[in-house]
Amino acid sequence: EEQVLVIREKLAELYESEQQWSKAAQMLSGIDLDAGIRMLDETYKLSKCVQIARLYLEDDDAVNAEVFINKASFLVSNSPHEVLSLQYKVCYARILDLKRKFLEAALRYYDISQIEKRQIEDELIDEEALEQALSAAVTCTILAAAGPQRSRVLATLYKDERCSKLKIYPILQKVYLERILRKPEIDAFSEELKPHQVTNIVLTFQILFSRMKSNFILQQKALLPDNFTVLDRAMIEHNLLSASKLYTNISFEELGTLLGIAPQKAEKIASRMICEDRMRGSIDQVEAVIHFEDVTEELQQWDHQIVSLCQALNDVLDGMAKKGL
Amino acid sequence: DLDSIYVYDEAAQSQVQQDRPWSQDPNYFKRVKVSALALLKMVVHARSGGTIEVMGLMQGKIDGDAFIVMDAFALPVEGTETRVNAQADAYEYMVEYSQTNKQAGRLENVVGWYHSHPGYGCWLSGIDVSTQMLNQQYQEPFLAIVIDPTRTVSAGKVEIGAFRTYPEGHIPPDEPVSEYQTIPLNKIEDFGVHCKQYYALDVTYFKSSLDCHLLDLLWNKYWVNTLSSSPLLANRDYVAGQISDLAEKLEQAENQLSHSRMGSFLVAPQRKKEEESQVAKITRDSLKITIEQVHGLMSQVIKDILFNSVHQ
Amino acid sequence: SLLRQVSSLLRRLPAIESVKFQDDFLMEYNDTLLITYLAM
Repeated sequence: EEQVLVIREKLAELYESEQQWSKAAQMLSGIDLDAGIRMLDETYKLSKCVQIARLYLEDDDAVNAEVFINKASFLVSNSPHEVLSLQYKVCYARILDLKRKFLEAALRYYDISQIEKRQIEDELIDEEALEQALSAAVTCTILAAAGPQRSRVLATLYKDERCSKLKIYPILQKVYLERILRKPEIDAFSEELKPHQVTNIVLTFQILFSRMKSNFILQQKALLPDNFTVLDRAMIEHNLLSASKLYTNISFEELGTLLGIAPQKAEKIASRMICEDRMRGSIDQVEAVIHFEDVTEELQQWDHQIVSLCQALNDVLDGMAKKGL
Repeated sequence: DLDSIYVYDEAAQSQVQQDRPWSQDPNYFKRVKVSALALLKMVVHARSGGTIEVMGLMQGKIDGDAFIVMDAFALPVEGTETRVNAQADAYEYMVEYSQTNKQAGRLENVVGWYHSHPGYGCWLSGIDVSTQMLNQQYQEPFLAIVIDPTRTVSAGKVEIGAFRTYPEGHIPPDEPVSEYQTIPLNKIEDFGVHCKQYYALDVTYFKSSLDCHLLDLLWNKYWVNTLSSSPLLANRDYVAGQISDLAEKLEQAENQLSHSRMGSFLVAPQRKKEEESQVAKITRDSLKITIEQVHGLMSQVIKDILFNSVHQ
Repeated sequence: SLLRQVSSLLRRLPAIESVKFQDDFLMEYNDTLLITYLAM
C-alpha cells in the first residue's frame, strides 16, 4: 500500500505539471483513503479529497469533484487547518457554481470574501482575491433565478460598501432596485463574464486558485436547451419582473420589444415564471396581453401613492421657498 | 440648561449609592425622566420584536426621588412571559457591555431593565415581579419599565409604564386609582394576583438641544407619515385579538349573570355591584376599540376626499 | 420648472382609482360601521 501510494502521488504530480488535471485526479483517487491496512490521519485524507476535487474542477468536472468534496465535508469540520477548510469552501462554491446553483454559490463566495485574515498559515491572501470572490458572489446572485431569496442576497450585497467599488456595481444597483436593464448594459455585463482566467488572481490564494486554469464563470456562457445562455435567461427574467412593477398590463408585442426577444418567447418565459410563483399575473392569450398583479394591497398602494404625492408637494414648496416665492 | 441633565456627576452618584435613601422608604422613588434617545431606542426595539417579548437594560442616574434614564440597550435574549428571569442568559453580555461603556467614557450605571408586553398593556406579571424584586435586592437602585409596542401604534402615543416592587410581605397603602387599561382575559389572573406588589412611577421625558433640532427636522416630514398611514390597516391583527378577547369576556360575564339570575333574589348587593362593574369594564373596552376604529375610518375618509376626489 | 413640477403633481391626482380599491375601501368602511353598530 505504502509503495503504491507514493507512486500514485508521484505520478499525479507529474500529470499535474503537464496540466492533465483529470488524469492526476484519477491517479490520486486510486488511493484507498477509507479502508486500507494503514490508518491514514484525518488531515491527510481531507487534503487528498480536496486536492482531487480541485483537480477535477480544473477540468470543470463538477460531478467527480462533488464526490470528493462530499467526502471532505465529513472531515472538514474537525480539521484545525484553516488553509484546508478554505480550499474546501472555494471548491464547494465552484461546484455549486458549475451546477448552476447560483444562489448557494453566491452565498459561499460571499462568505469567502469576508475572510478577515490576510495571512493563513504560510499563505498570503490579499484584497484582490477577496474582491474577485465578492465579484463572483455578485455575478452568481444576478444570474440566480429571480425571486424573494435572490432579493435578500441582493440586498445584502447592495448594502455591503465594498461592492460599490466593483466594476459590476452599476448592474448590481439596477438589479437590486428592480430597474430594467437595457441591451448595452447587458452586453457590458456579458463582457464582464468574459472568461477571465482565474490565474489572474494566482498572486492571492496561492493554494486555492493557483492551478484553477478555467475561469470562475465559464458555464454562465453555456447555452441552455432553449438556445439562450444562462446570462440571457437571468437578464430576461429580471427585466420581466421589473416590467411587472412598472406596468399594470402590456401586450406581448411590446414586451418582446422591451426585452429584446420574440413575443412568443416573452410569453413562454412569463408563463413559466407565473407557474413557478416568481411573478404574479395572468395571461390573456386571445388578446396576447399579460396583466400583472401587485401583491401589495390596494389600500397600502394608496398610502404609497400618498407618500410620493406629499414628497412631490414638499419638493414644490421647497423649490418655491428657494426662489423666495 | 437643556443639556445640563446630560452631565454625569460621579461623586454625587457614589454619595447616593452610599446613603441608600430608598432603603428607608419602599415608596421612595416617585418619578422617572426618560431621555428622547432612550425612549426611541426602547420603542424601536420593542416593535422589532413583533409579538415576541423583548428586553433590554437602561443606563442612567438618580436625582433625588427620580430615576433619570439616559440610554438603553437591547439584550440578546427574547424575554417571554413563560421564561423566568430571561436576562440570566445575558449576564455575561451585560457585564461586558457595562465595562466597555465605562472604557468609552460613558459613566452611567445600569439603573433598570425594560421589556415589552405586545398587545396586553403595561403592568408587571408574576415573573416580572419576581425578577424586579431580585433586582431590587441586589442591584439597587433598579427600575422596571414595560412598553406595549402594539398599543403604541394603535393609540398613537407611547404605551409605557415604570414600576418598583415592594419588599416581600409589605402591605402597601391604598393605591390611587391608576389609569384604566384593558387586560386580556388570559392575563387577568396574572395581573390580579400581583398588582398589589408594585406601584407605578410618574413618567416624563426630556431631550437635548440636538434632539430638539433633529426632531424638528423630522417633524417636517411627520405630516407625510400622518397622511399616509392607515391605523385600520396597520393594526388589523391587534384589533381582531381585542375583539375576540372582548367576546370571551362578554361570554364569561353572561355565564355568571345567568347563574346569578337563577337565585337572583339571593344575590348580595355587593355581588350585583361587582357584576355591574365587570360589565361596565367590558363596555369601556368596547368603547375604546370602537373609538379607535372610528378615528381610523375618519382618517381614511379624509384621505379619500383629499386625494381621490380631484379629477382631471 | 416649478410650474412643470406643479403640473406633474396635479396629474398624479386622484392618488388611486381602481375598482379593487373601491371594493377594499368600502369593505373597510362597512367593517368599521359594523363594529360601531355592535359596540352600540
